[in-house]
Amino acid sequence: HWDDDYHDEL
Amino acid sequence: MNAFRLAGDMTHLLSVVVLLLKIHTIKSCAGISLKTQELYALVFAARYLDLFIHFISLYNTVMKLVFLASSFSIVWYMRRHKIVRRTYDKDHDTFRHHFLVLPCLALALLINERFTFREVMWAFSIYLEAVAILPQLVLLQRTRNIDNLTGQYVFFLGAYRVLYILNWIYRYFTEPHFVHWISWVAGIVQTLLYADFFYYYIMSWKNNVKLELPA
Repeated sequence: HWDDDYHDEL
Repeated sequence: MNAFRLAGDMTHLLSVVVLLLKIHTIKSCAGISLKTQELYALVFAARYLDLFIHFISLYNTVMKLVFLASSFSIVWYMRRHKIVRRTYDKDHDTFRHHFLVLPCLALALLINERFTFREVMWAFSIYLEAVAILPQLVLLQRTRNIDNLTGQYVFFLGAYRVLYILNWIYRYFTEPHFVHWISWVAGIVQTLLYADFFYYYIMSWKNNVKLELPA
């Protein structure tokens, strides 16, 4: 996971 | 979003609908573990901390709100609702769920994708979700008469986990850099916990007999 990391799963 | 992911989210949603149907319409939570429901409420609270910070999509935001609201309202129903709480099988729901929380938090502090508050909470929620079903499975084993809605609830929850694994496999091959070891390992552990249940659920369905788990 990269620079602007976010988790897009629920 | 791929079809596996959507199907996974929908079975997850369906499991919540089935449980709410049982609680709200039939006014019964017999066979449902309050311990597991409390853990899920904690899982969603910890995981969706970024709800108002990171906008991903309307779908994502709505689903997060649905899972947060449903998990807390289920706990409320089971603890406070005059009629529902009387159907709670407290004597058999004895799993010491508090003892799952601290090890998961410790693991999240040690193993995370980045040592920030949000990332540690995210990892914590992943680890806790992996084991949150345990009190429910133990209660099912102790329940002599598992009703259809309870069986379906656990079945849909398990199906959601299987579909998420298929989603990860699909994403791994179609999206560059899609590597999330933490959720993959925890997700596989979580899915394996359902293996036994799935076996007996499918057998009871195939032989058209009432679901019962051997103690």
